[in-house]
Amino acid sequence: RPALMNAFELISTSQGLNLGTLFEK
Amino acid sequence: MGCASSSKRRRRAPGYEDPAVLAAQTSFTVNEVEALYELYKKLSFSIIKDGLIHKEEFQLALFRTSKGANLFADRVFDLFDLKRNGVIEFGEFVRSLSIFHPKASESDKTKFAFKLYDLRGTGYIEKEELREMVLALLDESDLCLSESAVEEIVDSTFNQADTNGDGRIDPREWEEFVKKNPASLRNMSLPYLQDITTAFPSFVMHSEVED
Repeated sequence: RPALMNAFELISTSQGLNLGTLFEK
Repeated sequence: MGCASSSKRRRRAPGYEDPAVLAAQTSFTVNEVEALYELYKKLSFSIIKDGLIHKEEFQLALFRTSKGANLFADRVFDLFDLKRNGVIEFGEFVRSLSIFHPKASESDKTKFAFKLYDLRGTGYIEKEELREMVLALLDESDLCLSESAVEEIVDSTFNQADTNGDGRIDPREWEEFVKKNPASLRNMSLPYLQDITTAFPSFVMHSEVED
């Protein structure tokens, strides 16, 4: 069975934390 | 001479700070700070045209909509709003984004992420806060996980991070955890910041150099 992704890694995928969007035109 | 006086009359938003000062205090060059000002202007005039970034404008830039709340966007906004006056000023924008520069120190990124996840500002990341964040993430991404799967993810992460077993993660435990799990800080580095001058070329500097 694959190892669980840790919760913080999962959270880091949130769109609300993806500030890269600010730079997209 | 005419040029110099017209450049001095250029209106600046409240909270504007000298790019040279900001560059000296952050990971950015003066050119990059000028380019960030172009981005800042775009964001800060998107809804409320006062040259300051309001929460709705921040949300609009992140989600293409200013409606609705997002736990993480709110947290980031509040941390960027260093003066806690409900808006992000230019200096706050640059200083905070600097932490997201790929060359910024791991230690600053680690501290910022800790503050971000310490939802209630107690100085610890508590299990309930972690559960709340996982549920918020699932909600925003339309992912479905059973209650027991959520508990399993939260429990296993907590067991790994909370090494002294007191039911909360302190800054020291967090530091150790991210060293072992660097992917947890993935969102703390923005490759965009390395070529910001290409994305947002600034022509402001040229007129100011003549002064």
